Amino acid sequence: RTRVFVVANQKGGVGKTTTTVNLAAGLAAAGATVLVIDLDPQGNASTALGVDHRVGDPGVYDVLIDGAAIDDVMQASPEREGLFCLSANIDLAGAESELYLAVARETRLRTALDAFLAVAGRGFHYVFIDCPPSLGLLTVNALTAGHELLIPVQCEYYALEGLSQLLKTVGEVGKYLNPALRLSTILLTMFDSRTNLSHQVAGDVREHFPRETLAAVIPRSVRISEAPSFGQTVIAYDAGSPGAVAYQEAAHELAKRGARP
Amino acid sequence: RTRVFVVANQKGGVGKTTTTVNLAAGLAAAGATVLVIDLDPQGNASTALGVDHRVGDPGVYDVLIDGAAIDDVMQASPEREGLFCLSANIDLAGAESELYLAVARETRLRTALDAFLAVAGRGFHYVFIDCPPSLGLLTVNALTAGHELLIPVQCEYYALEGLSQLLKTVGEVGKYLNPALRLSTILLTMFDSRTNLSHQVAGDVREHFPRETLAAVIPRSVRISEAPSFGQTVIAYDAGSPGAVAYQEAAHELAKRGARP
Ligand SMILES: Nc1ncnc2c1ncn2[C@@H]1O[C@H](COP(=O)(O)OP(=O)(O)OP(=O)(O)O)[C@@H](O)[C@H]1O
Ligand SMILES: Nc1ncnc2c1ncn2[C@@H]1O[C@H](COP(=O)(O)OP(=O)(O)OP(=O)(O)O)[C@@H](O)[C@H]1O
Ligand SMILES: [Mg+2]
Ligand SMILES: [Mg+2]
Repeated sequence: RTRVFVVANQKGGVGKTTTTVNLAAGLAAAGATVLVIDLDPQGNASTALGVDHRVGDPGVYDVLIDGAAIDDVMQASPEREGLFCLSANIDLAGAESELYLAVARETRLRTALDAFLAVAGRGFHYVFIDCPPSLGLLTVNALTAGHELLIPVQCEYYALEGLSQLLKTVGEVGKYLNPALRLSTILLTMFDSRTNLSHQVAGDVREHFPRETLAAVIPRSVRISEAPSFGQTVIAYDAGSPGAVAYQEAAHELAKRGARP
Repeated sequence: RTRVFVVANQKGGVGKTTTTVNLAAGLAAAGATVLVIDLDPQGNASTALGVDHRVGDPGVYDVLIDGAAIDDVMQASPEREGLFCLSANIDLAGAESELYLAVARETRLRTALDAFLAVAGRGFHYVFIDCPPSLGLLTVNALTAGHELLIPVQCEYYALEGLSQLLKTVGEVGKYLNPALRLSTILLTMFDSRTNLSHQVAGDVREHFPRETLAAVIPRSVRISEAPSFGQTVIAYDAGSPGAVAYQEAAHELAKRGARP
Protein backbone atom coordinates (compact mmCIF):
# COMPACT_ATOMS: atom_id res chain seq x y z
CA ARG A 1 0.00 0.00 0.00
CA THR A 2 1.29 3.45 -0.94
CA ARG A 3 2.15 5.70 2.00
CA VAL A 4 0.76 9.21 1.56
CA PHE A 5 2.45 11.90 3.68
CA VAL A 6 1.14 15.40 4.19
CA VAL A 7 3.99 17.79 4.99
CA ALA A 8 2.35 20.68 6.83
CA ASN A 9 3.04 23.46 9.30
CA GLN A 10 1.44 26.88 8.97
CA LYS A 11 4.55 28.48 10.48
CA GLY A 12 6.48 29.78 7.54
CA GLY A 13 9.99 28.83 6.49
CA VAL A 14 10.38 25.79 8.75
CA GLY A 15 11.59 23.48 5.98
CA LYS A 16 8.37 21.94 4.58
CA THR A 17 9.50 22.12 0.98
CA THR A 18 13.11 21.21 1.76
CA THR A 19 11.94 18.18 3.76
CA THR A 20 9.45 17.09 1.07
CA VAL A 21 11.92 17.10 -1.82
CA ASN A 22 14.87 15.68 0.07
CA LEU A 23 12.98 12.83 1.71
CA ALA A 24 11.42 12.03 -1.67
CA ALA A 25 14.82 12.06 -3.34
CA GLY A 26 16.37 9.98 -0.55
CA LEU A 27 13.67 7.33 -0.88
CA ALA A 28 13.94 7.34 -4.69
CA ALA A 29 17.73 6.93 -4.37
CA ALA A 30 17.03 3.81 -2.32
CA GLY A 31 14.90 2.40 -5.15
CA ALA A 32 11.39 3.58 -4.27
CA THR A 33 8.97 5.24 -6.71
CA VAL A 34 7.84 8.56 -5.28
CA LEU A 35 5.38 11.31 -6.26
CA VAL A 36 5.67 14.84 -4.85
CA ILE A 37 2.51 16.95 -5.04
CA ASP A 38 3.30 20.67 -4.83
CA LEU A 39 0.35 22.45 -3.22
CA ASP A 40 2.12 25.77 -2.65
CA PRO A 41 1.31 28.43 -5.27
CA GLN A 42 4.95 29.58 -5.06
CA GLY A 43 5.94 26.27 -6.63
CA ASN A 44 9.14 25.89 -4.59
CA ALA A 45 9.01 22.09 -4.62
CA SER A 46 8.55 22.10 -8.41
CA THR A 47 11.62 24.34 -8.69
CA ALA A 48 13.72 22.12 -6.45
CA LEU A 49 12.77 19.04 -8.50
CA GLY A 50 13.68 20.76 -11.75
CA VAL A 51 10.25 20.52 -13.42
CA ASP A 52 8.55 23.20 -15.56
CA HIS A 53 5.87 25.17 -13.80
CA ARG A 54 5.31 28.38 -15.70
CA VAL A 55 1.89 29.90 -16.21
CA GLY A 56 -0.07 27.59 -18.48
CA ASP A 57 2.02 24.46 -17.74
CA PRO A 58 -0.30 21.64 -16.61
CA GLY A 59 -0.21 20.98 -12.91
CA VAL A 60 -2.14 20.43 -9.70
CA TYR A 61 -4.46 23.39 -10.44
CA ASP A 62 -5.91 21.40 -13.33
CA VAL A 63 -6.44 18.41 -11.06
CA LEU A 64 -8.23 20.42 -8.35
CA ILE A 65 -10.30 22.75 -10.53
CA ASP A 66 -10.84 20.89 -13.83
CA GLY A 67 -10.69 17.27 -12.64
CA ALA A 68 -7.62 16.35 -14.71
CA ALA A 69 -6.08 12.96 -13.92
CA ILE A 70 -2.84 13.08 -11.94
CA ASP A 71 -1.00 10.77 -14.34
CA ASP A 72 -1.93 13.04 -17.25
CA VAL A 73 -0.25 16.12 -15.74
CA MET A 74 2.55 14.90 -13.49
CA GLN A 75 6.14 15.13 -14.71
CA ALA A 76 9.20 12.96 -14.19
CA SER A 77 11.91 14.86 -12.31
CA PRO A 78 15.12 15.04 -14.36
CA GLU A 79 17.06 14.35 -11.19
CA ARG A 80 16.49 10.69 -10.76
CA GLU A 81 14.60 7.63 -11.91
CA GLY A 82 11.47 6.97 -9.85
CA LEU A 83 10.98 10.62 -8.77
CA PHE A 84 7.89 12.44 -10.07
CA CYS A 85 6.26 15.80 -9.42
CA LEU A 86 2.73 17.15 -9.80
CA SER A 87 3.78 20.78 -10.10
CA ALA A 88 2.23 24.05 -8.94
CA ASN A 89 2.18 27.31 -10.83
CA ILE A 90 0.85 30.76 -10.09
CA ASP A 91 -2.68 29.74 -11.19
CA LEU A 92 -2.86 27.83 -7.91
CA ALA A 93 -2.96 31.14 -6.03
CA GLY A 94 -6.54 31.57 -7.23
CA ALA A 95 -7.56 27.99 -6.44
CA GLU A 96 -8.44 28.57 -2.81
CA SER A 97 -10.98 31.26 -3.72
CA GLU A 98 -12.31 29.19 -6.58
CA LEU A 99 -12.73 26.15 -4.33
CA TYR A 100 -14.45 28.13 -1.58
CA LEU A 101 -17.96 27.78 -3.06
CA ALA A 102 -17.27 24.76 -5.24
CA VAL A 103 -18.85 21.33 -4.81
CA ALA A 104 -16.73 18.84 -2.84
CA ARG A 105 -14.21 21.58 -2.12
CA GLU A 106 -12.31 19.59 0.53
CA THR A 107 -12.16 16.21 -1.19
CA ARG A 108 -11.01 17.05 -4.70
CA LEU A 109 -7.42 16.02 -4.16
CA ARG A 110 -8.42 12.81 -2.39
CA THR A 111 -10.72 11.82 -5.27
CA ALA A 112 -7.94 12.39 -7.79
CA LEU A 113 -5.28 10.68 -5.68
CA ASP A 114 -7.43 7.62 -4.94
CA ALA A 115 -8.14 7.23 -8.66
CA PHE A 116 -4.42 7.57 -9.44
CA LEU A 117 -3.24 5.08 -6.81
CA ALA A 118 -5.88 2.53 -7.90
CA VAL A 119 -4.52 2.19 -11.44
CA ALA A 120 -1.79 4.33 -12.97
CA GLY A 121 -0.03 4.92 -9.65
CA ARG A 122 -0.27 1.40 -8.28
CA GLY A 123 3.50 1.01 -8.36
CA PHE A 124 4.19 4.13 -6.29
CA HIS A 125 5.61 3.50 -2.82
CA TYR A 126 5.32 7.07 -1.45
CA VAL A 127 3.45 10.28 -2.08
CA PHE A 128 4.50 13.53 -0.36
CA ILE A 129 2.20 16.57 -0.42
CA ASP A 130 4.01 19.89 0.22
CA CYS A 131 1.66 22.44 1.81
CA PRO A 132 1.70 26.26 1.82
CA PRO A 133 2.18 28.03 5.18
CA SER A 134 -1.53 28.32 6.00
CA LEU A 135 -4.48 26.19 7.11
CA GLY A 136 -6.76 27.06 4.20
CA LEU A 137 -8.49 24.85 1.64
CA LEU A 138 -5.27 23.70 -0.04
CA THR A 139 -3.91 22.31 3.23
CA VAL A 140 -7.34 20.88 4.10
CA ASN A 141 -7.38 19.10 0.72
CA ALA A 142 -3.98 17.62 1.57
CA LEU A 143 -5.06 16.52 5.07
CA THR A 144 -8.17 14.92 3.58
CA ALA A 145 -6.16 13.02 0.96
CA GLY A 146 -3.24 11.95 3.17
CA HIS A 147 -2.74 9.01 5.51
CA GLU A 148 0.14 10.32 7.61
CA LEU A 149 1.02 13.82 8.77
CA LEU A 150 4.69 14.81 8.83
CA ILE A 151 5.43 18.10 10.63
CA PRO A 152 8.84 19.73 10.13
CA VAL A 153 9.70 21.73 13.24
CA GLN A 154 12.42 24.35 12.99
CA CYS A 155 14.64 24.50 16.07
CA GLU A 156 13.64 28.09 16.80
CA TYR A 157 11.52 29.69 19.49
CA TYR A 158 8.36 30.35 17.45
CA ALA A 159 8.29 26.71 16.33
CA LEU A 160 6.05 25.50 19.14
CA GLU A 161 3.57 28.39 19.09
CA GLY A 162 1.64 27.23 16.05
CA LEU A 163 1.58 23.48 16.72
CA SER A 164 -1.60 23.48 18.81
CA GLN A 165 -3.49 25.33 16.04
CA LEU A 166 -2.23 22.84 13.46
CA LEU A 167 -3.23 19.86 15.58
CA LYS A 168 -6.66 21.40 16.14
CA THR A 169 -7.24 21.61 12.37
CA VAL A 170 -5.90 18.07 11.98
CA GLY A 171 -8.38 16.91 14.60
CA GLU A 172 -11.28 18.51 12.77
CA VAL A 173 -10.26 17.02 9.44
CA GLY A 174 -9.80 13.67 11.17
CA LYS A 175 -13.28 13.84 12.70
CA TYR A 176 -15.27 14.96 9.65
CA LEU A 177 -13.26 14.17 6.54
CA ASN A 178 -10.47 11.65 7.09
CA PRO A 179 -10.58 9.42 10.17
CA ALA A 180 -7.51 7.51 8.95
CA LEU A 181 -5.25 10.57 9.17
CA ARG A 182 -2.70 10.53 11.96
CA LEU A 183 0.35 12.45 13.03
CA SER A 184 3.07 9.87 12.44
CA THR A 185 6.27 11.88 12.06
CA ILE A 186 7.96 14.99 13.39
CA LEU A 187 11.29 16.01 11.94
CA LEU A 188 13.55 18.57 13.62
CA THR A 189 15.06 20.92 11.04
CA MET A 190 17.72 23.66 10.89
CA PHE A 191 19.28 22.41 14.09
CA ASP A 192 22.35 24.44 15.07
CA SER A 193 24.31 22.49 17.67
CA ARG A 194 26.15 25.64 18.79
CA THR A 195 23.04 27.37 20.17
CA ASN A 196 21.16 26.70 23.40
CA LEU A 197 17.93 27.58 21.63
CA SER A 198 18.24 24.64 19.25
CA HIS A 199 18.88 22.20 22.07
CA GLN A 200 16.02 23.63 24.13
CA VAL A 201 13.47 23.43 21.31
CA ALA A 202 14.62 19.94 20.28
CA GLY A 203 14.34 18.77 23.88
CA ASP A 204 10.86 20.26 24.23
CA VAL A 205 9.62 18.65 21.03
CA ARG A 206 10.98 15.20 21.95
CA GLU A 207 9.37 15.47 25.36
CA HIS A 208 5.95 16.32 23.93
CA PHE A 209 6.12 13.91 20.98
CA PRO A 210 8.53 11.11 21.95
CA ARG A 211 7.12 8.47 19.60
CA GLU A 212 6.65 10.70 16.55
CA THR A 213 9.93 12.61 16.57
CA LEU A 214 12.55 10.97 14.35
CA ALA A 215 15.97 10.26 15.80
CA ALA A 216 17.48 11.87 12.69
CA VAL A 217 17.87 15.66 13.04
CA ILE A 218 18.56 17.95 10.06
CA PRO A 219 21.43 20.39 10.71
CA ARG A 220 21.45 23.93 9.32
CA SER A 221 23.64 23.62 6.23
CA VAL A 222 24.27 26.06 3.42
CA ARG A 223 24.51 23.25 0.84
CA ILE A 224 20.82 22.51 1.53
CA SER A 225 19.83 26.08 0.73
CA GLU A 226 22.06 26.25 -2.37
CA ALA A 227 20.66 23.10 -4.01
CA PRO A 228 17.34 24.56 -5.28
CA SER A 229 19.18 27.27 -7.20
CA PHE A 230 20.51 24.44 -9.37
CA GLY A 231 17.07 22.81 -9.67
CA GLN A 232 18.30 19.93 -7.54
CA THR A 233 17.74 18.36 -4.15
CA VAL A 234 20.71 18.30 -1.80
CA ILE A 235 20.85 14.49 -2.28
CA ALA A 236 21.88 15.06 -5.91
CA TYR A 237 23.72 18.35 -5.39
CA ASP A 238 26.12 17.23 -2.65
CA ALA A 239 25.39 13.72 -1.42
CA GLY A 240 28.24 13.70 1.12
CA SER A 241 27.31 16.98 2.85
CA PRO A 242 25.95 16.85 6.43
CA GLY A 243 22.50 17.98 5.25
CA ALA A 244 22.25 15.30 2.56
CA VAL A 245 23.45 12.60 4.94
CA ALA A 246 20.88 13.67 7.54
CA TYR A 247 18.04 13.58 5.01
CA GLN A 248 19.19 10.13 3.84
CA GLU A 249 19.12 8.95 7.46
CA ALA A 250 15.68 10.44 7.97
CA ALA A 251 14.41 8.77 4.79
CA HIS A 252 15.80 5.44 5.94
CA GLU A 253 14.22 5.82 9.39
CA LEU A 254 10.89 6.74 7.84
CA ALA A 255 10.99 3.66 5.62
CA LYS A 256 11.96 1.41 8.51
CA ARG A 257 9.19 2.69 10.81
CA GLY A 258 6.62 1.85 8.16
CA ALA A 259 2.99 2.82 8.45
CA ARG A 260 2.27 1.58 11.96
CA PRO A 261 -1.16 -0.02 12.33
CA ARG B 1 1.13 62.41 9.36
CA THR B 2 1.45 58.88 10.67
CA ARG B 3 3.34 56.48 8.42
CA VAL B 4 1.55 53.14 8.09
CA PHE B 5 3.75 50.25 6.93
CA VAL B 6 2.47 46.87 5.77
CA VAL B 7 5.11 44.19 6.33
CA ALA B 8 4.22 41.44 3.88
CA ASN B 9 5.69 38.54 1.95
CA GLN B 10 3.78 35.32 1.40
CA LYS B 11 7.04 33.36 1.47
CA GLY B 12 7.24 31.96 4.94
CA GLY B 13 9.94 32.54 7.50
CA VAL B 14 11.66 35.49 5.77
CA GLY B 15 11.68 37.73 8.84
CA LYS B 16 8.34 39.62 8.63
CA THR B 17 7.65 39.42 12.35
CA THR B 18 11.28 39.94 13.34
CA THR B 19 11.50 43.02 11.10
CA THR B 20 8.18 44.43 12.35
CA VAL B 21 8.99 44.23 16.05
CA ASN B 22 12.62 45.29 15.80
CA LEU B 23 12.02 48.29 13.53
CA ALA B 24 9.15 49.32 15.81
CA ALA B 25 11.36 48.99 18.89
CA GLY B 26 14.23 50.82 17.17
CA LEU B 27 11.97 53.75 16.29
CA ALA B 28 10.44 53.81 19.79
CA ALA B 29 13.96 53.82 21.26
CA ALA B 30 14.62 56.96 19.20
CA GLY B 31 11.58 58.63 20.76
CA ALA B 32 8.78 57.80 18.31
CA THR B 33 5.33 56.47 19.31
CA VAL B 34 4.68 53.24 17.44
CA LEU B 35 1.78 50.78 17.09
CA VAL B 36 2.33 47.21 15.90
CA ILE B 37 -0.76 45.43 14.56
CA ASP B 38 -0.34 41.65 14.64
CA LEU B 39 -2.38 40.13 11.81
CA ASP B 40 -0.90 36.64 12.04
CA PRO B 41 -3.09 34.13 13.93
CA GLN B 42 0.08 32.63 15.39
CA GLY B 43 0.59 35.87 17.30
CA ASN B 44 4.37 35.84 17.02
CA ALA B 45 4.64 39.65 17.07
CA SER B 46 2.47 39.78 20.21
CA THR B 47 4.81 37.24 21.84
CA ALA B 48 7.93 39.18 20.87
CA LEU B 49 6.46 42.40 22.32
CA GLY B 50 5.57 40.67 25.58
CA VAL B 51 1.81 41.30 25.49
CA ASP B 52 -0.95 38.87 26.52
CA HIS B 53 -2.69 37.13 23.67
CA ARG B 54 -4.40 34.06 25.02
CA VAL B 55 -7.81 32.91 23.86
CA GLY B 56 -10.35 35.47 25.00
CA ASP B 57 -7.85 38.34 25.39
CA PRO B 58 -9.07 41.36 23.39
CA GLY B 59 -7.21 41.91 20.17
CA VAL B 60 -7.36 42.55 16.44
CA TYR B 61 -10.05 39.88 15.94
CA ASP B 62 -12.47 42.08 17.90
CA VAL B 63 -11.58 45.05 15.70
CA LEU B 64 -12.10 43.16 12.42
CA ILE B 65 -15.18 41.12 13.33
CA ASP B 66 -16.98 43.11 16.06
CA GLY B 67 -15.92 46.65 15.15
CA ALA B 68 -14.10 47.31 18.43
CA ALA B 69 -12.03 50.51 18.51
CA ILE B 70 -8.27 50.00 18.28
CA ASP B 71 -7.53 52.18 21.31
CA ASP B 72 -9.92 50.09 23.41
CA VAL B 73 -8.07 46.82 22.77
CA MET B 74 -4.43 47.67 22.10
CA GLN B 75 -1.87 47.13 24.85
CA ALA B 76 1.31 48.96 25.84
CA SER B 77 4.36 46.75 25.41
CA PRO B 78 6.19 46.29 28.72
CA GLU B 79 9.45 46.67 26.83
CA ARG B 80 9.53 50.39 26.27
CA GLU B 81 7.64 53.64 26.48
CA GLY B 82 5.92 54.55 23.22
CA LEU B 83 5.62 50.97 21.93
CA PHE B 84 2.11 49.50 21.61
CA CYS B 85 0.64 46.31 20.19
CA LEU B 86 -2.79 45.33 18.86
CA SER B 87 -2.38 41.63 19.52
CA ALA B 88 -3.53 38.49 17.70
CA ASN B 89 -4.80 35.31 19.29
CA ILE B 90 -5.97 32.00 17.92
CA ASP B 91 -9.48 33.40 17.28
CA LEU B 92 -7.93 35.23 14.33
CA ALA B 93 -7.48 31.90 12.55
CA GLY B 94 -11.24 31.87 11.95
CA ALA B 95 -11.40 35.52 10.87
CA GLU B 96 -10.54 34.93 7.23
CA SER B 97 -13.48 32.54 6.77
CA GLU B 98 -15.77 34.81 8.75
CA LEU B 99 -14.78 37.81 6.63
CA TYR B 100 -15.22 35.94 3.36
CA LEU B 101 -18.95 36.69 3.05
CA ALA B 102 -19.06 39.69 5.37
CA VAL B 103 -19.91 43.24 4.34
CA ALA B 104 -16.85 45.44 3.63
CA ARG B 105 -14.58 42.45 4.10
CA GLU B 106 -11.48 44.17 2.67
CA THR B 107 -11.81 47.57 4.34
CA ARG B 108 -12.51 46.70 7.98
CA LEU B 109 -9.00 47.34 9.19
CA ARG B 110 -8.73 50.59 7.25
CA THR B 111 -11.98 51.89 8.74
CA ALA B 112 -10.77 51.10 12.25
CA LEU B 113 -7.28 52.48 11.67
CA ASP B 114 -8.50 55.72 10.08
CA ALA B 115 -10.83 56.27 13.07
CA PHE B 116 -7.95 55.58 15.49
CA LEU B 117 -5.44 57.88 13.74
CA ALA B 118 -7.99 60.70 13.55
CA VAL B 119 -8.42 60.99 17.32
CA ALA B 120 -6.93 58.61 19.89
CA GLY B 121 -3.92 57.76 17.75
CA ARG B 122 -3.12 61.25 16.50
CA GLY B 123 0.21 61.27 18.35
CA PHE B 124 1.45 58.05 16.76
CA HIS B 125 4.38 58.43 14.36
CA TYR B 126 4.39 54.89 12.92
CA VAL B 127 2.12 51.90 12.52
CA PHE B 128 3.52 48.51 11.41
CA ILE B 129 1.15 45.72 10.33
CA ASP B 130 2.70 42.22 10.52
CA CYS B 131 1.10 39.88 7.95
CA PRO B 132 0.75 36.09 7.87
CA PRO B 133 2.55 34.18 5.08
CA SER B 134 -0.36 34.24 2.63
CA LEU B 135 -2.23 36.65 0.32
CA GLY B 136 -5.67 36.09 1.81
CA LEU B 137 -8.15 38.53 3.33
CA LEU B 138 -5.97 39.38 6.34
CA THR B 139 -3.12 40.54 4.12
CA VAL B 140 -5.59 42.30 1.79
CA ASN B 141 -7.01 44.15 4.81
CA ALA B 142 -3.47 45.25 5.67
CA LEU B 143 -2.69 46.37 2.11
CA THR B 144 -5.95 48.32 2.01
CA ALA B 145 -5.21 50.06 5.31
CA GLY B 146 -1.50 50.78 4.72
CA HIS B 147 0.32 53.61 2.97
CA GLU B 148 3.68 51.95 2.42
CA LEU B 149 4.64 48.34 1.71
CA LEU B 150 7.81 46.98 3.33
CA ILE B 151 8.97 43.59 1.99
CA PRO B 152 11.56 41.63 3.98
CA VAL B 153 13.56 39.47 1.58
CA GLN B 154 15.56 36.60 3.01
CA CYS B 155 18.92 36.14 1.28
CA GLU B 156 18.00 32.66 0.09
CA TYR B 157 17.21 31.22 -3.32
CA TYR B 158 13.42 30.94 -2.99
CA ALA B 159 13.22 34.59 -1.92
CA LEU B 160 12.68 35.94 -5.43
CA GLU B 161 10.17 33.32 -6.60
CA GLY B 162 7.17 34.76 -4.77
CA LEU B 163 7.83 38.48 -5.30
CA SER B 164 6.00 38.74 -8.63
CA GLN B 165 2.88 37.18 -7.10
CA LEU B 166 3.03 39.57 -4.16
CA LEU B 167 3.46 42.58 -6.44
CA LYS B 168 0.53 41.40 -8.57
CA THR B 169 -1.75 41.36 -5.52
CA VAL B 170 -0.38 44.74 -4.45
CA GLY B 171 -1.21 46.08 -7.90
CA GLU B 172 -4.78 44.84 -7.67
CA VAL B 173 -5.29 46.29 -4.20
CA GLY B 174 -3.75 49.53 -5.44
CA LYS B 175 -6.10 49.69 -8.40
CA TYR B 176 -9.39 48.87 -6.66
CA LEU B 177 -8.98 49.52 -2.96
CA ASN B 178 -6.02 51.72 -2.09
CA PRO B 179 -4.46 53.88 -4.81
CA ALA B 180 -2.13 55.49 -2.24
CA LEU B 181 -0.35 52.21 -1.48
CA ARG B 182 3.18 51.90 -2.77
CA LEU B 183 6.18 49.66 -2.35
CA SER B 184 8.55 51.96 -0.49
CA THR B 185 10.99 49.66 1.27
CA ILE B 186 12.77 46.35 0.80
CA LEU B 187 14.93 45.03 3.62
CA LEU B 188 17.44 42.22 3.11
CA THR B 189 17.34 39.78 6.04
CA MET B 190 19.31 36.79 7.34
CA PHE B 191 22.31 37.80 5.27
CA ASP B 192 25.26 35.44 5.74
CA SER B 193 28.37 37.10 4.40
CA ARG B 194 30.18 33.75 4.19
CA THR B 195 27.92 32.31 1.48
CA ASN B 196 27.83 33.09 -2.24
CA LEU B 197 24.07 32.60 -2.20
CA SER B 198 23.55 35.56 0.14
CA HIS B 199 25.67 37.84 -2.00
CA GLN B 200 23.95 36.67 -5.19
CA VAL B 201 20.43 37.20 -3.87
CA ALA B 202 21.32 40.58 -2.34
CA GLY B 203 22.85 41.66 -5.63
CA ASP B 204 19.79 40.54 -7.59
CA VAL B 205 17.39 42.35 -5.29
CA ARG B 206 19.38 45.62 -5.39
CA GLU B 207 19.52 45.43 -9.17
CA HIS B 208 15.74 44.96 -9.50
CA PHE B 209 14.78 47.42 -6.74
CA PRO B 210 17.64 49.94 -6.43
CA ARG B 211 15.57 52.79 -4.92
CA GLU B 212 13.52 50.66 -2.49
CA THR B 213 16.23 48.44 -1.04
CA LEU B 214 17.66 49.86 2.17
CA ALA B 215 21.43 50.17 2.50
CA ALA B 216 21.14 48.50 5.92
CA VAL B 217 21.28 44.69 5.71
CA ILE B 218 20.25 42.40 8.60
CA PRO B 219 22.83 39.66 9.29
CA ARG B 220 21.86 36.19 10.46
CA SER B 221 22.39 36.36 14.21
CA VAL B 222 21.39 33.92 16.93
CA ARG B 223 20.69 36.76 19.40
CA ILE B 224 17.83 37.85 17.09
CA SER B 225 16.23 34.43 17.25
CA GLU B 226 16.72 34.12 21.02
CA ALA B 227 15.07 37.43 21.92
CA PRO B 228 11.41 36.36 21.46
CA SER B 229 11.86 33.51 23.94
CA PHE B 230 12.31 36.27 26.57
CA GLY B 231 9.32 38.22 25.26
CA GLN B 232 11.67 40.92 24.01
CA THR B 233 12.92 42.45 20.80
CA VAL B 234 16.62 42.15 20.10
CA ILE B 235 16.92 45.93 20.68
CA ALA B 236 16.08 45.35 24.36
CA TYR B 237 17.60 41.87 24.67
CA ASP B 238 21.09 42.67 23.38
CA ALA B 239 21.38 46.19 22.03
CA GLY B 240 25.07 45.87 21.11
CA SER B 241 24.71 42.67 19.06
CA PRO B 242 25.18 42.83 15.27
CA GLY B 243 21.49 42.11 14.69
CA ALA B 244 20.31 44.86 17.02
CA VAL B 245 22.74 47.37 15.53
CA ALA B 246 21.57 46.49 12.01
CA TYR B 247 17.91 46.94 12.94
CA GLN B 248 18.73 50.28 14.60
CA GLU B 249 20.49 51.37 11.38
CA ALA B 250 17.52 50.22 9.29
CA ALA B 251 15.10 52.11 11.57
CA HIS B 252 17.21 55.24 11.28
CA GLU B 253 17.39 54.94 7.48
CA LEU B 254 13.62 54.40 7.28
CA ALA B 255 12.99 57.52 9.37
CA LYS B 256 15.43 59.58 7.31
CA ARG B 257 13.92 58.54 3.96
CA GLY B 258 10.51 59.70 5.13
CA ALA B 259 7.37 59.06 3.15
CA ARG B 260 8.50 60.25 -0.27
CA PRO B 261 5.81 62.12 -2.21
N1 LIG C 1 18.59 22.52 7.08
C1 LIG C 1 18.66 23.68 6.42
N2 LIG C 1 19.82 24.37 6.42
C2 LIG C 1 19.91 25.55 5.78
N3 LIG C 1 18.92 26.13 5.10
C3 LIG C 1 17.74 25.49 5.07
C4 LIG C 1 17.54 24.23 5.71
N4 LIG C 1 16.27 23.83 5.49
C5 LIG C 1 15.70 24.79 4.74
N5 LIG C 1 16.59 25.78 4.47
C6 LIG C 1 16.34 27.03 3.74
O1 LIG C 1 15.45 27.80 4.56
C7 LIG C 1 14.45 28.40 3.75
C8 LIG C 1 13.09 27.89 4.22
O2 LIG C 1 12.94 26.51 3.90
P1 LIG C 1 11.68 26.00 3.08
O3 LIG C 1 11.40 26.92 1.96
O4 LIG C 1 11.89 24.57 2.78
O5 LIG C 1 10.57 26.14 4.21
P2 LIG C 1 9.00 26.04 4.02
O6 LIG C 1 8.45 25.65 5.33
O7 LIG C 1 8.69 25.19 2.86
O8 LIG C 1 8.64 27.58 3.69
P3 LIG C 1 7.16 28.11 3.31
O9 LIG C 1 6.47 28.27 4.63
O10 LIG C 1 7.38 29.43 2.61
O11 LIG C 1 6.54 27.09 2.42
C9 LIG C 1 14.78 28.04 2.31
O12 LIG C 1 15.50 29.12 1.76
C10 LIG C 1 15.64 26.79 2.44
O13 LIG C 1 16.55 26.68 1.39
N1 LIG D 1 18.46 37.93 11.14
C1 LIG D 1 18.10 36.80 11.74
N2 LIG D 1 19.04 35.98 12.25
C2 LIG D 1 18.69 34.82 12.83
N3 LIG D 1 17.44 34.36 12.94
C3 LIG D 1 16.46 35.12 12.46
C4 LIG D 1 16.71 36.38 11.82
N4 LIG D 1 15.53 36.92 11.44
C5 LIG D 1 14.57 36.04 11.81
N5 LIG D 1 15.13 34.96 12.44
C6 LIG D 1 14.44 33.77 12.92
O1 LIG D 1 13.96 33.08 11.80
C7 LIG D 1 12.64 32.59 12.02
C8 LIG D 1 11.72 33.23 11.00
O2 LIG D 1 11.60 34.62 11.24
P1 LIG D 1 10.16 35.30 11.39
O3 LIG D 1 9.29 34.44 12.24
O4 LIG D 1 10.34 36.71 11.79
O5 LIG D 1 9.68 35.22 9.88
P2 LIG D 1 8.22 35.50 9.31
O6 LIG D 1 8.39 35.90 7.90
O7 LIG D 1 7.50 36.41 10.21
O8 LIG D 1 7.58 34.01 9.38
P3 LIG D 1 6.04 33.64 9.04
O9 LIG D 1 6.06 33.53 7.54
O10 LIG D 1 5.79 32.34 9.73
O11 LIG D 1 5.20 34.76 9.56
C9 LIG D 1 12.30 32.95 13.46
O12 LIG D 1 12.58 31.84 14.25
C10 LIG D 1 13.24 34.11 13.79
O13 LIG D 1 13.58 34.17 15.13
MG1 LIG E 1 7.46 25.64 1.19
MG1 LIG F 1 5.59 36.13 11.11
